[in-house]
Amino acid sequence: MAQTSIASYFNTR
Amino acid sequence: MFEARLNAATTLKKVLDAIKDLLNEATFDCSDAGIQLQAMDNSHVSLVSLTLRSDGFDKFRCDRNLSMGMNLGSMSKILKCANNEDTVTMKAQDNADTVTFMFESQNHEKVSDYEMKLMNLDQEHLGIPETDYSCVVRMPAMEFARICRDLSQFGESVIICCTKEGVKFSASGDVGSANIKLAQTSSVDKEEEAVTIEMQEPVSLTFACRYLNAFTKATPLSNQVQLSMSADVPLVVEYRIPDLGHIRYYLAPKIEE
Repeated sequence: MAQTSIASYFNTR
Repeated sequence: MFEARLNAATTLKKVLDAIKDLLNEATFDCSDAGIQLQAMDNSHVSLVSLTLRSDGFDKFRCDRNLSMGMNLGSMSKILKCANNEDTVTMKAQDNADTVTFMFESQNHEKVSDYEMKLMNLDQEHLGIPETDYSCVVRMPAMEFARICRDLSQFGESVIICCTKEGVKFSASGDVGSANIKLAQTSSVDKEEEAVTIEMQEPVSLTFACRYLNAFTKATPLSNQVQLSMSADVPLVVEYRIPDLGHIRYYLAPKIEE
């Protein structure tokens, strides 16, 4: 299974 | 001028213990609302969000918004020098490049101060949207820590499966497999011992054990932990810090390749 970056779920402010 | 005082250093020690395994350094954003910290762990798989409200401090003054980048290893060295019952005061001048930690014993006979250099950290802030989660589980924080510890012996991942009947934690690997089911408690004498589940839709998600275990370092801060889950979005593990704020950990689920 792959682990994605948390940043890909949230917008950069 | 920034000044924040807590009557017991133990609280700040526990907060630091809850984040220092995930983060080497972090920026403490101070305003008149309190102290906020948001940072991704080194591998960018999880996010830590800490809120300490100004009204939870025994004294709080922040004339100008201030961002203090701190090395958490250095901060940990300094906080080890405080006794749990000591009063702790953090102080910084506006635009300062240092922060001072002052510890005062209960009988006021010993006062120590430690000045720490601040760091300029270039950290991106992530906008976390308000989300209605499919499942919200509240359970004793010690129980969650125990489950994470026990299951990490069996595999690198934990599957959390939540239905209206209960929540199931599973792991499997070379040794075999393990399943722990918790039902919603029907009646409890103490609120902190309750397991409650609010479910809109059942969910089943897979998470890395090592991060869940890292989050449980916050267990001494709170009797209860709250797990919020929806399909394909990060898990939120929240510990409320009584009368002071909360720490939330966000963890990206593992997905099929």
